[in-house]
Amino acid sequence: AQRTGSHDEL
Amino acid sequence: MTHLASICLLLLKIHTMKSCAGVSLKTQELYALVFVTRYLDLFSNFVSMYNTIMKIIFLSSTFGIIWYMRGHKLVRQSYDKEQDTFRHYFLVIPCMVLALVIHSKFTLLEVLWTFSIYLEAVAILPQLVLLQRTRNIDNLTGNYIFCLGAYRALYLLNWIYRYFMEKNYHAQWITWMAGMIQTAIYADFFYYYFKSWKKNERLKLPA
Repeated sequence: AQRTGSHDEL
Repeated sequence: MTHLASICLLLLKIHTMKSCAGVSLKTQELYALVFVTRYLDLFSNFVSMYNTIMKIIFLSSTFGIIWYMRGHKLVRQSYDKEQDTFRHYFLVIPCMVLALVIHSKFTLLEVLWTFSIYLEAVAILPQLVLLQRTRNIDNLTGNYIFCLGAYRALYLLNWIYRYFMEKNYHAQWITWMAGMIQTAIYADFFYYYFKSWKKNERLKLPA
């Protein structure tokens, strides 16, 4: 599952 | 956006002045390594169109800058090779070791991602060393480094915002700590940048 705030930044 | 602005400033300088005087190739190569190891999930982890496009821009522009500094006839001649002496492995090896020890998940992609976070925090050091050795820092180079430092500082604000405002936001200590260290490394530069700006003088770092 996608962990919000982990790898959604650049 | 500040990160994008920094890249635009650097490319503007290199392209228009046909010079990379005062720009550290070591820092650019470290940034290339940062982007390659961080964006390995480019095709497997889709976040948004914006995210994907920015990843591609950061990757391609960094390699473009390296090509300019290594391959372009005129630009290559302006590179301060004798002054840009920082050794890559001084930063790469400790970051690799740290990523192998401190990470949130022991998988190849996660360890490399963590490595990229650690390496990014210190990738500016060769540039700062070169800057201190450079007598005439032109405006574009100064502004480039300012924007490069400012984007991580702005991330700190964004993390605080997300922590309080987003429901499913998880604490990410590795990124936060590295981001704080990254910003702290720029503190000295920011001080002299603002000082010269206020006095309307050319940027100069004390030896």
